[in-house]
Amino acid sequence: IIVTRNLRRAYEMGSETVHALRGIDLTIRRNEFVAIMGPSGSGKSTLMNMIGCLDSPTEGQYWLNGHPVWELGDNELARIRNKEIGFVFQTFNLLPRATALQNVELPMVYAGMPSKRRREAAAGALDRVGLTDRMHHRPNELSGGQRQRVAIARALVNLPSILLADEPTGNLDSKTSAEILELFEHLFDEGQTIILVTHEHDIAEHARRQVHLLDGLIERDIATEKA
Amino acid sequence: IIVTRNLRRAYEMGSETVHALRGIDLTIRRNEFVAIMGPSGSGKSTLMNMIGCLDSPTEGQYWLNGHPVWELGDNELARIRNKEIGFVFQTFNLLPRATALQNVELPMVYAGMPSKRRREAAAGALDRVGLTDRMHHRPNELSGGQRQRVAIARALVNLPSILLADEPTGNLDSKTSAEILELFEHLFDEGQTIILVTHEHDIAEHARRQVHLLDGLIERDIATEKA
Ligand SMILES: Nc1ncnc2c1ncn2[C@@H]1O[C@H](COP(=O)(O)OP(=O)(O)OP(=O)(O)O)[C@@H](O)[C@H]1O
Ligand SMILES: Nc1ncnc2c1ncn2[C@@H]1O[C@H](COP(=O)(O)OP(=O)(O)OP(=O)(O)O)[C@@H](O)[C@H]1O
Ligand SMILES: [Mg+2]
Ligand SMILES: [Mg+2]
Repeated sequence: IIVTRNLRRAYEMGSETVHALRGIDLTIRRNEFVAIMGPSGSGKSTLMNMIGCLDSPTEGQYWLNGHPVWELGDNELARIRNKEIGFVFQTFNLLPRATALQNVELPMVYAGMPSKRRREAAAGALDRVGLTDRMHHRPNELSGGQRQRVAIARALVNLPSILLADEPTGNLDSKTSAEILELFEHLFDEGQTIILVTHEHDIAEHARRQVHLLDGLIERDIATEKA
Repeated sequence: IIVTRNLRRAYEMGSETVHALRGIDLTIRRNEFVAIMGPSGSGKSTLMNMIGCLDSPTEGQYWLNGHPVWELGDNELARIRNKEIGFVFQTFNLLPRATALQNVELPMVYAGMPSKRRREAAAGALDRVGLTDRMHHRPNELSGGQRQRVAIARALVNLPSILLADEPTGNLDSKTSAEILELFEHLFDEGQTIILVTHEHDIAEHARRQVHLLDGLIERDIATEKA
């Protein structure tokens, strides 16, 4: 479960301050499927980075599964993050010199899993996103949408209880997007909590709840017909 | 005008060969508005890189405005490219240590324009994509969609006769996407040739022609209702 109270994030830039988040109160329970939407620059990625413990708020509180995140040290934060959260970045963030398979193995390397099991799990995750025949390609030997799918496979491989995906289908054609959404629906049916940022309405309709941001605040928080 | 004949691009990878383009015959006349579509991995970016003179074919011919591109030397190619083509990359390709303004000035630096005129033209281009208040931010101080818009402003600033845009709205919400498409429609009305890759059907409907790729070949080439 995710609970934020008056979450704020400001960037000081010389004489100017950019207020990316201006006080977010958000509660997401276990096994919810939430779409975070809003105009470009409204604060979606900033909020996702907060929820994923990758960035700290300037003000406000955040509890993850009951842990007061802002009171935890870096090591504890990294341990919780690696174990409970899978993150698909808007910019993929793949290691350029590693193959698709090695990139997907990474979360399990951190978790200390033996290499044979790791490689099998990584190959399985790549198969689920349709990239078995690109397993040994490096990121610059893949198309944009293929890189995106490697980033999705990496986020899923550790079977995290919370999946955070920032624009996971931005570079995918409709058929491949539908396959990825089917994968997310399957994980949701198995009990995972799914939070995805999207600007595509047909993707957002798969979610059971839509949280709309505008200029760093929640403008609307609605249940969808699917809910 | 763009003419390709039997254009092929193969990547040798150890014992395996990946055929990204398997013989493309395509003619695009001046002041056409073409959408290139197709599944992830079908060869869209590879074809765009060929048309934009950023990559050479393994086989086949390509003429740009009557010039036989494969016979030109690197300097001549760079000169034609800088003068006639504006390119929006799928991965933006912004200079990380330069501000949004400096990134947009870049094509004019290559063209040898005086700095005051350059800065004014760059500020005008950023204004047209709605980023006047982010002019002095560096790419890592911008949201995903804001970086994408800086890449669009940079491609337009030199008033090229051909605009190549690879998934230009992948990270933009519908309202911001509509503003960018309006900008492209305006350039099309002024006589520019627009070729854009997209997987979003509402974006593709703005084009007058849709070229669908499948597995490195043209599967369909159709005029749209707007044509
Ligand atoms: N440097 C490379 N080495 C090997 N294979 C490559 C390389 N670059 C691209 N490919 C392969 O060529 C094929 C076409 O890639 P391309 O980037 O043109 O696809 P695309 O249609 O743009 O896909 P997307 O919609 O995912 O961006 C892909 O299957 C990709 O894996
Ligand atoms: N490091 C930074 N320094 C200064 N401003 C920043 C920084 N990072 C983000 N911003 C600003 O904070 C605001 C929110 O950014 P954020 O990336 O959360 O937006 P977003 O909703 O994800 O947008 P998009 O849909 O374009 O990805 C933007 O206006 C952006 O310019
Ligand atoms: Mg974002
Ligand atoms: Mg591509």
